Order: sequence, then C-alpha cells, then structure tokens
Amino acid sequence: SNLNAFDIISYSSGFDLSGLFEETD
Amino acid sequence: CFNYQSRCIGKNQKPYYNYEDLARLAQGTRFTVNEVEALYVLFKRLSSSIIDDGLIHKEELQLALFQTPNGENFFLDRVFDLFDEKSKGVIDFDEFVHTLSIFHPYAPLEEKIDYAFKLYDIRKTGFIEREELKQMVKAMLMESDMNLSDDLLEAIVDKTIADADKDKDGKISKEDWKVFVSRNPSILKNMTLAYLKDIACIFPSFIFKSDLDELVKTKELQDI
Repeated sequence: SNLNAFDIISYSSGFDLSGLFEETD
Repeated sequence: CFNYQSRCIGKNQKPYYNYEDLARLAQGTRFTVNEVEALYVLFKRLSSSIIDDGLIHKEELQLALFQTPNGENFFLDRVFDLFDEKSKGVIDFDEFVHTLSIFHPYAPLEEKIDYAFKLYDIRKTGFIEREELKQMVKAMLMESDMNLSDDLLEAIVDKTIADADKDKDGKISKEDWKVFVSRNPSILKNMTLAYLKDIACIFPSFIFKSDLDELVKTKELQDI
C-alpha cells in the first residue's frame, strides 16, 4: 500500500484547528 | 495602564490591544487589520471561557477543540506547543495571530512545511524519530477507536521512515522532510485553514460584536 504514517496521522481531528472558529454557547 | 512585554494592561488586569497593536500584527502576517480585529474578538471569547485573564490556557484550547476542558489528549499538547512560542504555558494574542497566520491559505509553503515538522518533532531534537512517529499513529488510532495490528503498525512506520529517510540515519531530518512532503503534499492538509482566507466575511458576527463596531453604534446613538 502507498499509505504512509503521516497520512494516517493527518486524518486525526486533533490536528484540525477548525473547531476554534465554531460558535459555542 | 503600564507596559508589559510591549502590551498595556487594562484596569481589569488583562492585556489590552489598541488599533495600533492590531495594525502592527496585521503588518507582520497575512491578515488585514479587519481580520486581526475579528481574530481579537475570537481570542477574547476563547481566552475568557474558563479563566478570564486575556490569555488562552491549555484547558481553554481543549474546550474549544474537543468540547471538554478535561482529560489528556496527545494532539492537544502538540497543538498547544505550536501556539505557545514563548513557552510560558499560555497563549497570548500575538502568538495566537502569528501561529494562525501559518495556517492561512496564502502562507508560504515553506512555513507550513517548517511548522508541520515542529508538530511532529515531539522531543524537539530536530528530527522526527521512529518512536515519535509510532506514538503519533498509535494516538490517532486510539482517538478514532480504530484497530490496527501491531505488525501492520510497525510495517507502516518502517516503510514511512524508509521512504522519507534519504540520508539513511534512521530518522527524518528537516531536509528529508522537505523532500518527502513535496512528494506527498496531502500530509500538509491540516496546515491550511480555509476559514482564515476571509474570516471577517465568513464570521460577520465577530465584526458586529467588535469593540470598534460598538463604538460606532454608541456614537450613532449619541448623534440621534
């Protein structure tokens, strides 16, 4: 398979900062 | 107000940014002054969610990203370290804007490559080592409740190191990384936040709630 370890990590929501921009109550 | 790391402290003891400060930050980043102002509104919301001191604590970042201030999270530590450039254990507004600027769609690729390397260089040795890589894949698998046999995990990590490690020293140097990322650009997908391209328009509520807007509204009311 061509899948590398960094591709797997990049699927993690932990490195996704878009949550900062979501409105919360 | 008195000077503290080039910031003024308001009477409520919180760092205060005036228009000149926001303009200075805009000049050093990809953001316009309006966008920095929108980010300031966002920052004030995040930095007052638990401890209202004008600084983002790790628990506040965790609350924003994971909707809970508690529990250990491997990825949170990495992201927090990225923002906490002065290693003071908190994130100030300068650090917030500077780090988010790297995630701007218009930020140079070289900067994104550098910051992604920092994110993965857990022990700050200047290399991404095999054990660090394995630790991150394991953390991701745990986070997503995915199962992968130990043999398969080892094989994927070994293959990745072999593909990236051009100088054959068993770890990924910055130079190895640059070449590897150029061949695998999908690795950088989390280093760009499309939201940042036009934050002031995408989140108009930030502008309408902003201090400047409140001032204008107050002035208009006085005029009436």
